[in-house]
Amino acid sequence: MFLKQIEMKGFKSFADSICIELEQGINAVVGPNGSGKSNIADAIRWVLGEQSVRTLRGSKMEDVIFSGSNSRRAVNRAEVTLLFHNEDGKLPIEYSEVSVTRRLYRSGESEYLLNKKPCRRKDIIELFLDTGLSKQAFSIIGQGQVEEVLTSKPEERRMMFDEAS
Amino acid sequence: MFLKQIEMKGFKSFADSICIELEQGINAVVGPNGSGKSNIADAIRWVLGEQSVRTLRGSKMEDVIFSGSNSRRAVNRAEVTLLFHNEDGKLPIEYSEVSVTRRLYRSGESEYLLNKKPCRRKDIIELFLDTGLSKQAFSIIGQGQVEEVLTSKPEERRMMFDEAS
Amino acid sequence: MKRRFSTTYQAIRKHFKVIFQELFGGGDADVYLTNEDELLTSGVDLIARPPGKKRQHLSLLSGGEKSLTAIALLFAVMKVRPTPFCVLDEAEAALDEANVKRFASYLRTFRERMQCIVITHRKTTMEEADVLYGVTMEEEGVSKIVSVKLEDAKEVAQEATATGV
Amino acid sequence: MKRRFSTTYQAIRKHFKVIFQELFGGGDADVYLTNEDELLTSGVDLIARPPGKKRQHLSLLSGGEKSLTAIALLFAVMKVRPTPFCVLDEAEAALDEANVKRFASYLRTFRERMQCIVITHRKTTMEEADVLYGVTMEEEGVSKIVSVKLEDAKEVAQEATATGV
Ligand SMILES: Nc1ncnc2c1ncn2[C@@H]1O[C@H](COP(=O)(O)OP(=O)(O)OP(=O)(O)O)[C@@H](O)[C@H]1O
Ligand SMILES: Nc1ncnc2c1ncn2[C@@H]1O[C@H](COP(=O)(O)OP(=O)(O)OP(=O)(O)O)[C@@H](O)[C@H]1O
Ligand SMILES: [Mg+2]
Ligand SMILES: [Mg+2]
Repeated sequence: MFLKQIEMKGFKSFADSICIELEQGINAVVGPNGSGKSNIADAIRWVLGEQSVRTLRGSKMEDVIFSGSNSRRAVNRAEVTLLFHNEDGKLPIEYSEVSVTRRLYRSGESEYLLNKKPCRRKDIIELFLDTGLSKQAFSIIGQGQVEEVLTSKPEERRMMFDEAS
Repeated sequence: MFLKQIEMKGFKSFADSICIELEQGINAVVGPNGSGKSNIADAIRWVLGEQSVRTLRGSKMEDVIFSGSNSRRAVNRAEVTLLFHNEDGKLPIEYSEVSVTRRLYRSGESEYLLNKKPCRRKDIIELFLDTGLSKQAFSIIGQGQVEEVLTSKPEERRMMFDEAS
Repeated sequence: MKRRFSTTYQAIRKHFKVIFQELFGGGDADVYLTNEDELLTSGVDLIARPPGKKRQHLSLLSGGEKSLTAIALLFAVMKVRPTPFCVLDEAEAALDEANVKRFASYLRTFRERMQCIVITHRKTTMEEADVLYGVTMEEEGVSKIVSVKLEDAKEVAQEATATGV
Repeated sequence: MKRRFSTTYQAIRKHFKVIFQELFGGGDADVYLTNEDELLTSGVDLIARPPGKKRQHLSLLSGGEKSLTAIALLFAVMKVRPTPFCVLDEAEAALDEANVKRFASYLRTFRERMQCIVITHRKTTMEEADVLYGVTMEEEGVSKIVSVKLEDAKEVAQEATATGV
């Protein structure tokens, strides 16, 4: 199982629709300060169900919607879709390709889609539960976060071991 | 006024006596991970009266004394001396050169010297008070600390402004 | 429950010791339970001793040593419990060139089992990648993705050759 | 007391706005009092808007943007209240090459009035220095200082040329 593609539109600095086709192996994301690299990591977390606004560096969930720039006006919704290759059946669902979508409107309305069909956040979490991706304890290491595993309390570190068990 | 020289022996990884002669202008300190660069910054803080063991990355003050390596045994004391050029009289003392020394013995005994004469920590703090170096609020920025001025609370940030007033 | 934690814990511990030595080129490290009698609730703590150095409090390690130790533990967890993909956002920021080389080479050993998405400014990491994606903001405040050749990326990267100072 | 804070505050504010624009090549920034009526106790908060972007919560800024904004504020305080020397331990770690160049050039404008001791891994910063000191551990666990030529230091440094991706 691997992540084949990330599509997003209106998510943080990605005002326009973009599509990133990933490969198996090592994918390096490069670019200048402030260009949007960490925003891609945020998008992945977000689709997998991230609820902590703080983890997404915002002060309210609405902050993930493109809020405009000198050359563009704000938009009304953010949407991210992850497309997974699932030939090995790691995701417990009868599809060789699985797409997961999350949308948020400025009105506050929010949607999750599994293979283009509406579902609940709960369904996404359950789907990814056995892959270890639901909690992202050690699969998504944010900028400046790598040393946390050293500075965190023994109890917190234990949670990472629990996640892996 | 500027820092002409740093001498130390037994301070953290500087087991042997070393003498660094600095120049006015920009002095760059370079070297591999773990070689001892940040320990030099710790030494400067320490002589100027730093009392927070945490700021010095230790768990007790004794941690600043060279504790040995595969090739060397631990030593019993740490000593650091800063030599300042004081022709402009920035330091309120009748000397064109001012040396400040701090020593710590494993027994816990501790000494401060001003121009080689014993003094109290209080005297060092007072001497540097008007230079802005006593509190080190913004004159010594530790590794990983630069963003603190952004993440700190408005009240903490205000203290930096107070220091500068 | 207890058994599953214990099995995972021992596996992570075994890998951590090996990976630490590989990344540091020696030394040793370990994890231990803060409360051996309470397996279900015990915290997990760690010890790290870089090559040639004496064992000390984790806090005294240098910035680069802390990062590398944390990376060793994360890699150990990933070996025991690989997730389909992992995202690393500038995890190697504090490492010098020699250490980035080891980090990047070790990362390559995962590529069969775990897709890696690595956000980086470091040329050495880019050289170990299978594919590069460039993020830019041609239009003010709007991110887009461009395909990047390694030669071009190297030009902006933080790069180096590997001679000791 | 109130007046002295007010004068210093306004001076730092003025410099911060200018330095921010110089380091970012545009945009704008400001500091403001959280409680204007209570000058003696008010906290200080800040706003930063990189060029071309819309004003947002500080937390949404990228790692490099946060560092550069913090550096602008620190430089402003140093301009208003220069200390005899300052110590910067890898303050530019999160900056890309273009930003390190601006950081290092700006640092040079201080050299007449304030001695700078800069711990760094970045070639660009080394090139702006007046003198280089190398820290090494030839003998296990024991630090020593060696004199370093810029050409040798460049070899281990995190370096780059300045073409955009
Ligand atoms: N909702 C939003 N609308 C528009 N722009 C946004 C939004 N949220 C974040 N941004 C912008 O995205 C930029 C941050 O991008 P990101 O953190 O991905 O940068 P980066 O490429 O990781 O940079 P660095 O190398 O400095 O870490 C910031 O300038 C921020 O203002
Ligand atoms: N009391 C002590 N006795 C012996 N060694 C010590 C002592 N205190 C700290 N050290 C060692 O000094 C080293 C840390 O040095 P320092 O933090 O100065 O490294 P650095 O050159 O700044 O590296 P980096 O580039 O990774 O930040 C550590 O390996 C630590 O174990
Ligand atoms: Mg980033
Ligand atoms: Mg350091």
